[in-house]
Amino acid sequence: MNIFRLAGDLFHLISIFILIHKMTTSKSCSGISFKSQALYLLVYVTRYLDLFWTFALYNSTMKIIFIGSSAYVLHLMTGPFKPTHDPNIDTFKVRYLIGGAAILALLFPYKWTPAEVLWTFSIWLESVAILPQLFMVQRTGAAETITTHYIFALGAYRALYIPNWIYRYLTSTFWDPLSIIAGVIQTVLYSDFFYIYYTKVLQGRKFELP
Amino acid sequence: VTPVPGHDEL
Repeated sequence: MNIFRLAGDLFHLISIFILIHKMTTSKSCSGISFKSQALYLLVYVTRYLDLFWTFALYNSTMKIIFIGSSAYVLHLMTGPFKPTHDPNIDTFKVRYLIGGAAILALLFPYKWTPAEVLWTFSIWLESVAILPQLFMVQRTGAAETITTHYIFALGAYRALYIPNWIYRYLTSTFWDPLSIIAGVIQTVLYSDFFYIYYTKVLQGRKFELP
Repeated sequence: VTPVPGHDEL
């Protein structure tokens, strides 16, 4: 554990808290992509299968929180707040993301075992799971401030993993190339968003695309 | 450095 990873995980927790807070206080899931949320649940379920055979207090607790909160968000979006979700603006074709991640997972896992292939699938899928959400923001041309805070916190989480990987490489020669490549791609996908978030939202203006 | 797919991260 190091400060970058801990900060990254905290940002991940914060992002989930912001999302659930936004939905329960406004009693609405408008502006949130159901498709991205469904992809995240798929990411956590396929990655954290090892809950069944490994236990570490910190990791196992976090894994359960991520799966549980993700399922709860989907429950809110399909149950109580379903009328506030507009599928007509959530139109990203996720089958290409799932298909691409599946192909990469089958071709280049660390080992050809079901658990390893699913782990690799989850790493690639996570790197692109935000795309339906970003696409939705782009289509509407603006986003609520709280939604932008959510997207920022979620992006910051994986961005902070990059210095964590550099630190681990330098201190213990830890090296997980799949995670690192996918994590860098994930952070690059956020970079446009980060820029607009920094230049607009943090200076007190509304998030609107130029 | 050999790959260490320890999966000890989240």
